Amino acid sequence: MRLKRLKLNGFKSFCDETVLDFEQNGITLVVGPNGCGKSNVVDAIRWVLGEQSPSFLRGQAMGDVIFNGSATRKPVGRSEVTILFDNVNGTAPEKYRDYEEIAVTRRLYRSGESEYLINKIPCRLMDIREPVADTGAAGRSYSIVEQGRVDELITASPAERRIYMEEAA
Amino acid sequence: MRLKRLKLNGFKSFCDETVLDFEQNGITLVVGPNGCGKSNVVDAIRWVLGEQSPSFLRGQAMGDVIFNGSATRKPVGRSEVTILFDNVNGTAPEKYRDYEEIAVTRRLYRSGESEYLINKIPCRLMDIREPVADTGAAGRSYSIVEQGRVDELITASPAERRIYMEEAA
Amino acid sequence: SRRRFKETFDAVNEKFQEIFPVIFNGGEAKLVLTDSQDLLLAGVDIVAQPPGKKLQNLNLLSGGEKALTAIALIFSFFLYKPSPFCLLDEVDAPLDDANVGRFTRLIQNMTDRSQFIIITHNKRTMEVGDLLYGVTMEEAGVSKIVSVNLAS
Amino acid sequence: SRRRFKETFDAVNEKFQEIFPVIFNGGEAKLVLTDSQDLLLAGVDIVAQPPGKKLQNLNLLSGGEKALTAIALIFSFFLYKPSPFCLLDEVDAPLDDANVGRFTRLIQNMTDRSQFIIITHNKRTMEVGDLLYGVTMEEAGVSKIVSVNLAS
Ligand SMILES: Nc1ncnc2c1ncn2[C@@H]1O[C@H](COP(=O)(O)OP(=O)(O)OP(=O)(O)O)[C@@H](O)[C@H]1O
Ligand SMILES: Nc1ncnc2c1ncn2[C@@H]1O[C@H](COP(=O)(O)OP(=O)(O)OP(=O)(O)O)[C@@H](O)[C@H]1O
Ligand SMILES: [Mg+2]
Ligand SMILES: [Mg+2]
Repeated sequence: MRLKRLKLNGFKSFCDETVLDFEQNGITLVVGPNGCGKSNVVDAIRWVLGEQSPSFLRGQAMGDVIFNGSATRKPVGRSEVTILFDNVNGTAPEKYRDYEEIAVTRRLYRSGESEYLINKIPCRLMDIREPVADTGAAGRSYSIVEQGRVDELITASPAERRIYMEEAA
Repeated sequence: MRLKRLKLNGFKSFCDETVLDFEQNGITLVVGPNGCGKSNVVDAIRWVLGEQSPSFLRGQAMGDVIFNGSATRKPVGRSEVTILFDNVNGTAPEKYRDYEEIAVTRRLYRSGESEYLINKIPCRLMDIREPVADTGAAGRSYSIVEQGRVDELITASPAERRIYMEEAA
Repeated sequence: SRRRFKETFDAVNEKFQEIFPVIFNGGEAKLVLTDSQDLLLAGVDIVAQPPGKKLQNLNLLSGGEKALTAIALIFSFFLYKPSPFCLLDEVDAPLDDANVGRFTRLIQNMTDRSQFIIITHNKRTMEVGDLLYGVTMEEAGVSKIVSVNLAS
Repeated sequence: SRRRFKETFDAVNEKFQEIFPVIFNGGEAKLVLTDSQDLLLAGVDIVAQPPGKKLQNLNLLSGGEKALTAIALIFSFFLYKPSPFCLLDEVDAPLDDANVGRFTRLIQNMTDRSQFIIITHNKRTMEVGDLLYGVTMEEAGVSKIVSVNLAS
């Protein structure tokens, strides 16, 4: 599997629909001034892959992921993120082996209602975690390093480090 | 009071006697590659002004402040730091008002024995805290910001922030 | 005592309201006492609103915005009650170029009141020093100080 | 199961022992299982010795040395069990120029196995990207993405 595209709409500071296509075999850089929304992209990826703790997404309630307004814009009613994986090399988990692409979508409405979809077919929260389940991108594992958390592996206890090792097993 | 000079000998990675003279009315920059000893200078200032917690100085025991050897040098038996304040403008605390300079010295021997001196006269630990007692350099207050701790004021609780405010009062 | 705490709080708050818009090039911020019957128990809350953004929880601020807000508050304490020195260890690490510029300009305006000792890897910050010390480990594991004459 | 854990531990440890001297330009490091009767309870300790220094407690490492050691370990996991992508948010902030160079060279050697998404303020890191996105807030408070063609 390869990460192909990320689409944000109403997620944190991304009020309008925004699309990022990623370099398949290489390095995609994301740059910009302080406070412009770079780390919000990381939160969007964590969220669409099933993160359930608001504080891990730097908020107090899950509703904090919905665009909350600015000097010139009103708050919106829902937040939606879609992450698209390319499965041309067929390394997706068993269940998704035959798909050429896997699109995971997550929506949250101001009302508190959530929607989860895989390739546009509604599913449950636990289903959207499956496509990356057996990789380093699952849960809080090693392939996403948030800002300011790079030396957590060093400051963690030996028991906590074991958990990382088990994710890789 | 103004910070005039810092002398390190056997403190952490400063095996040989090292002297830094500071710019009286301006900015002194300290630069260098990763791991060369810049933050050890901050630890030296915290220590000589009376810091008693080894973990606050990134060690496990207070003995970790004594030069512990390298590929080419043997460990030494004691660590000594002297900080020299210039009191020409007479703003030192009452007790030190008449001194033109105030030199605070702290020594630690491998045996665990400590020595504290002000202007070369032996004194107690609580005495070496006095020269900066009523300023922002006392205790863990606002005028020394360690590496990686700049946003502690932001992530602290309202009650913890009150403590900073009381130090300034 | 209550009176002294309140005096300090008001003075630091005033400075903070002055410095924040300078270091953020706009926006506003203030300190608020948490609600408590007794002034001696009240905590200190921070309300910060970068330019063009809505008022929201401090946690939603970005890494750079948090560092900048903290720097503004540290300098507010500093201006209320100066110390013999101010020692900052890589506080500019999360800042972008424009904010490093504002940070260094602010410090330059304060050197008449105090000394600054700044540890940094940032080339822009290095431009504003009066005296530069290089720490080296030519002999591995042993720190040495080299003074670099900036005038050159 | 115990066998699987031990297999993973040994493989990651081997990679870590390979990568550490590359990213530190010398020195050595290894992972050690904490002493426990049962393999399923043992924790993972890190022993790291930068070049020319004595073996000592991890806490005494500098800010940059800690970040570099963590990056070496993250990449060891990554090489043992690749993921669809690796996303790093300003992990280069504490690094000096020489270490930023070693970090980016290491990543460039791994792009045949995986995709990297790197958020950075560091000009040297920006030199190694294949695709560059700029995030802007021309309209304050509203993020927009601008794709910058690197070839130019
Ligand atoms: N729900 C929301 N609605 C609107 N804006 C939001 C929301 N959540 C967060 N923000 C805004 O996003 C900004 C933070 O963005 P982010 O943390 O991505 O910045 P960054 O580009 O990573 O900056 P830095 O370089 O300082 O780390 C904050 O200023 C905050 O106002
Ligand atoms: N007691 C000691 N004896 C010898 N060396 C020590 C002692 N305590 C710490 N050190 C060494 O000091 C080094 C750390 O120095 P320091 O934290 O000051 O680096 P730094 O210049 O701040 O680097 P960075 O830019 O990465 O923050 C470590 O590599 C450690 O080996
Ligand atoms: Mg960020
Ligand atoms: Mg340091």
